[in-house]
Amino acid sequence: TTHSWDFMGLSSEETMEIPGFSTKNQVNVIIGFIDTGIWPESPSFSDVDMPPVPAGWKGECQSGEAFNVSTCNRKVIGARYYLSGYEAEEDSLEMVSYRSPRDSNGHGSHTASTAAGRYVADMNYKGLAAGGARGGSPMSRIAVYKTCWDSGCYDVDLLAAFDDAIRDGVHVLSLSLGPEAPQGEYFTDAISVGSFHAASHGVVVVSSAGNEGQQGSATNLAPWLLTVAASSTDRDFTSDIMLGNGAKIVGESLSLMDMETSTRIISASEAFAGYFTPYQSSFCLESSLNRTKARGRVLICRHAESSTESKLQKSVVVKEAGGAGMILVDEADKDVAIPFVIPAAMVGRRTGNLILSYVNRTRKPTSRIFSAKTVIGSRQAPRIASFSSKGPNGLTPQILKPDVTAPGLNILAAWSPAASKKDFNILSGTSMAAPHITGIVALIKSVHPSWSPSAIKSAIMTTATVRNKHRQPITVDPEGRRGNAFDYGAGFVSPTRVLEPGLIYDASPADYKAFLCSIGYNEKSLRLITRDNSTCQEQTFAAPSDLNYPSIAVPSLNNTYTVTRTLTNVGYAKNIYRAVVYPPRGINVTVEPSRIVFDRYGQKISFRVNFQVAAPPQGYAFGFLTWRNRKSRVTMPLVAQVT
Amino acid sequence: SISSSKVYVVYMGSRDNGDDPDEILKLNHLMLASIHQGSIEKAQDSHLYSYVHGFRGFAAKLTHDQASQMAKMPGVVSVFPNVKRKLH
Repeated sequence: TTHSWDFMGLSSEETMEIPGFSTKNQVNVIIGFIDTGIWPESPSFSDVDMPPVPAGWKGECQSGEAFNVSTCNRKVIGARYYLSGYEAEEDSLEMVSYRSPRDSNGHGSHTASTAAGRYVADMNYKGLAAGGARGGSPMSRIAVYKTCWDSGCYDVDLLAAFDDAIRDGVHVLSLSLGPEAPQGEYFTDAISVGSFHAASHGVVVVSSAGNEGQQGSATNLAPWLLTVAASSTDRDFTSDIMLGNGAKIVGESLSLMDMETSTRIISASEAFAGYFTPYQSSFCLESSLNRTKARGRVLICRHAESSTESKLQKSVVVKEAGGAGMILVDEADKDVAIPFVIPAAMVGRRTGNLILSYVNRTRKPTSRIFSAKTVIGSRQAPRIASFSSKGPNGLTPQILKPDVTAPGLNILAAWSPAASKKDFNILSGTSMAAPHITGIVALIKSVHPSWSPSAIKSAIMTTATVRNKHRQPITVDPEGRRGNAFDYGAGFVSPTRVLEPGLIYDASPADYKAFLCSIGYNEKSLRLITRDNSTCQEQTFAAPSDLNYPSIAVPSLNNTYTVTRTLTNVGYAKNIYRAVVYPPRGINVTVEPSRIVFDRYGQKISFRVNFQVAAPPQGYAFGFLTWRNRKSRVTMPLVAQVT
Repeated sequence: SISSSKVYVVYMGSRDNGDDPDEILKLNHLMLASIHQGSIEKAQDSHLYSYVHGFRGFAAKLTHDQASQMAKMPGVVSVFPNVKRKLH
């Protein structure tokens, strides 16, 4: 990507990713991508100056269509593909392109290069987003598990990918996909099942939260996953719209087409055709526009769906009707830049109403739409993307999800030229946010190879920030409301701090067994899952809130409730921390002890967090607990709802 | 029954370190044969994939009734349909 890593504070040089730290061991970190495959010839996946494949790697380069054993290199060290589950369900097998790990879709190349792409100088998208492109851990190795095809990815294939990845020896797994909300139980969901076993083998599994936007829509909810929400950077792709009255309006677009002159602007509802009502035509649906009325005009269209494809399609519909340009009104996704096929831009509802007001009050309203350009720093950032799926956790509300947020809006990264004739593309989604965290996980792993998946997750979460670059609270698009832990989990990742978290909340596979008991799995099921002599009686906690997670969620607070957490010292041997609490509104929170003294590295000390209702708030309330000393701040979100 | 069958994942928990992948595959076929009136041929026809490295389980084409039978077999944690996931 060309801007997101600088925005997060990483050095722009490939060899020094986190200022002040040597992360040269990232060549020993292998990241598996369960996705649509890879375009290995992309400069992002060059193996120049990379040492031989790490010892112990058991993966393979599976040959297939336009892909053979020698297609892999010292960067892309493994590549497999899976079709059994897909073939068993889909009729349109002739539509499958590249029966091999080669990426015909682009998504897999985009995610892999975001996390681990090599530095590529002077990259851009048709002149936009220009700069040096790089992944978060550019010297890490890539192993590809192609399970996803244009129509989606099936559980049978996803599980096969997890099964192989565990055997191959990957250290990190990145998944930018998921179920429709609501998600099924943990052990009837392929991603939860596969990631449970991956985490049990020490693999960090990073997943995207989903793009449904609404409260409670977050997916990939298992506590052994690191679930990522999407946020903006401070970069926009704007297109100026000049109205005939001299007003200049700014929209979002990736269209590089300019209108040479001003032309009449009408609401698309005025151009209704055939059996369509004006209301239906206002959405610029296929065949809904009358060519005579639309020809040469700028059309104002409305939007009701969330997909990029449907927005792009509206510009195709307007173009086919002879329209000269389009203004798309979409409140929810107004910040998502779309490569429209005509001069066009997207605006929010308020701006759309301003334009419509001008059109309705003017005898011959005109407008002109200009080519998109790159703008940096015009707005506060990061902001949570409107489409990013939100908490609470619909399956286990005692586990806060999503865990953290990272850039996922208008991200430029490598692409498959087989999908569209370009090597780099700009995309938005939690798909783009997850690999940013994957890259950071790889950096942490390169410096702290012995840290467990939950320790790495803790380091990322406890060092995240809930303030934007202007030190103001992070807000949520489109309405600009103040964000909370259901939007961003612990906050926006701070890669410059993750290597020295000071303290971590660690959890072992045994803790996840206890977690399963606490949510109702009986001993028989537990022993089947773990194939050992685990018993629920021997487990150390009773409620899911007791899992040593780097956040605390109490969804049914009735007068008082106490949660225990355990800190592990990973900073200097002798360290003293004191607790600072920002309690959720209407709830008193005390911490016992409130001062903790460590005298050795690796020492574990437990503390209790007591919640007591003072003035019952409506719905969920949000706060923080920070352990502070002169050098470190170790923060976890507190979420509570009074019943 | 073949026409009404769908693809299911039969999930069987962790893998023991000593498990031999060939033995696991044989066991999967035997489990499938038991719900196909002992027919190994039908079992092989319905079998799609076996998971043998990081955990145990397999994928097979089953009717709803066969999936219910399978869920009650010893060693089976869960049986769930082959759901499609979306890229985010």
